[in-house]
Amino acid sequence: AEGEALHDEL
Amino acid sequence: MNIFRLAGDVSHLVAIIILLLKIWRSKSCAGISGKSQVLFALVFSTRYLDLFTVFVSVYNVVMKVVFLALSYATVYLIYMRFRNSYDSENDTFRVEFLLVPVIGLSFLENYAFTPLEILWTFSIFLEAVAIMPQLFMITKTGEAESITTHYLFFLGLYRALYIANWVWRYHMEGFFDQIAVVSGVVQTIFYCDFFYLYVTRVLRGKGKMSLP
Repeated sequence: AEGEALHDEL
Repeated sequence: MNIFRLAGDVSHLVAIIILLLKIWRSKSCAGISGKSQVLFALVFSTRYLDLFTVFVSVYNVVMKVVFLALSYATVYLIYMRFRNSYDSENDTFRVEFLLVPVIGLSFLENYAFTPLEILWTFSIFLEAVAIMPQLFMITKTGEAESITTHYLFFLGLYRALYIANWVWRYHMEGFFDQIAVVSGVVQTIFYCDFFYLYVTRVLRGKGKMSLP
């Protein structure tokens, strides 16, 4: 979503 | 994905499975802090809400679902199935002392002031301190069964490997997640004292870990 970071770690 | 990250995730999974199998096989959760396990279930529940919003990879989705399922299964075994063996008298850590500051901090320090980001930040901060009821319980009773210490060892190893992963990613990808790194380092520090006791007492003594 806009303004949100992509968290690719668990 | 790098080797440290993969090894970290595997350590995390091993830790959770060790605990679940220990409770299942012995039909007892004596010496296990139910509060810590509820906090970990809360950590996964608030962090993995992005399962519904973004797709990272098949690996990512599968691991998230597995962690969620195993953490709820652990809580179920402790509070429902084997609740007779639950040592509530020694599981007396005041969880609100963790939750209140963690909730406050996640509103103050986050990447975006949106519900999902605040919940993600909350989960990162909460994970850093979620083991404290368990460590408190061991300190209170003065001992831990060796399987419990193996669980804590793999949980600590997972944190240490994630730090190596972040060093790797910083150099290779220029990736730096300040919130995750700072709280991850804090979390790992909590395990240092335990690591020392684990090596000196459990591995050399091959038995229960008892505190002096």
